[in-house]
Amino acid sequence: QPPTCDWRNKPNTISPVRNQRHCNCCWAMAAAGNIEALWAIKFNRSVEVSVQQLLDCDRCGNGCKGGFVWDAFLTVLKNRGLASETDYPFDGSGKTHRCLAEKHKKVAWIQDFIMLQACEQSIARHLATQGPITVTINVKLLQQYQKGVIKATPTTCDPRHVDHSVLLVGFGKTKSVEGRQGKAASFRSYTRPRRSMAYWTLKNSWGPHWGEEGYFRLHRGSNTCGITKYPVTAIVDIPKKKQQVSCPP
Amino acid sequence: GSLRGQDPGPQPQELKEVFRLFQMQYNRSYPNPAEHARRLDIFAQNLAKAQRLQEEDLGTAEFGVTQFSDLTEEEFVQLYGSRVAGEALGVSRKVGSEEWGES
Repeated sequence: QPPTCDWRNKPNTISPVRNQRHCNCCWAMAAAGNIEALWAIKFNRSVEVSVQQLLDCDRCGNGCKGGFVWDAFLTVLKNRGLASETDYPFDGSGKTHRCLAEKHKKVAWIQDFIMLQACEQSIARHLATQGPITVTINVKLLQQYQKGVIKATPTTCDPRHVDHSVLLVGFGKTKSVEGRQGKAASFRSYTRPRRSMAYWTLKNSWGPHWGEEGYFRLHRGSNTCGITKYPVTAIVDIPKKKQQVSCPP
Repeated sequence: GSLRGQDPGPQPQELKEVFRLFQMQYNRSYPNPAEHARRLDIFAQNLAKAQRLQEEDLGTAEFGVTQFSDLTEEEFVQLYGSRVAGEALGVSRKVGSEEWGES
């Protein structure tokens, strides 16, 4: 794998940061971001898919009350694709509606979805060679997060208790001088030279004004906030030519 | 050296001013004075918590006022978290092991 990777640097790959507002639908937004990125990477097609379809057509039918990324992918498979965000827009009210999947043209679909190994190296390899993936983390520290790389311990952020799904879009290392320069609304008002630190870059769904323009960074290599617990991605690929088989006489 | 732990945090008047700025920035209003007082109290607790997180963090993260600073941790998790994966579905990582398909 390369030393750094950031899918935001490939034009038209990562869709704009979404805002889930009063709907508890991080799981659907993470899945949508995953499918959009994979379509851009595999087919060079920039699409914005309907999160509302994922919510309305979710098997439990209460998508704004929380859900699972794998349920979003099951919905995509069941609906044979997703409509566009423009045709089937996000409501954001916290309510779901009747499933209108059949009424709209599908702009993206998936072949399958998989759960990756719970290992940061293999997650990085997959991210670098295939594209962004969804992960589910412990949300606790994000309430007060402004910027920088979060490096937590199991005590400060329990990696077993994961409750927020986001899209993993890259990884890198901080420069050795970065950080510890305070700003008015934070409590860090001193400077201290730091060693470089490996991090993951994650796309959140709380709008572009939260965190680092809608993104945040977690330390890479310590399973910070349980990032390795549920790495899940859709499979989007050009269908392989069907292998011919022959039936013996 | 470090100033870690020396900042006592905002004083009552300062706190009210910081809260007023927060309300302006994130367009927050509360239905009555009691709710306003409650949110101010939560806001103060969150500032203290941010300071603690700042001290505990081993990385370069900065914690402080955010759009969620007037929410309790329970409200925040309820509003913005997902379900706790693994509890509702009984999902385990044992796919492929001898336990797969047993139930």
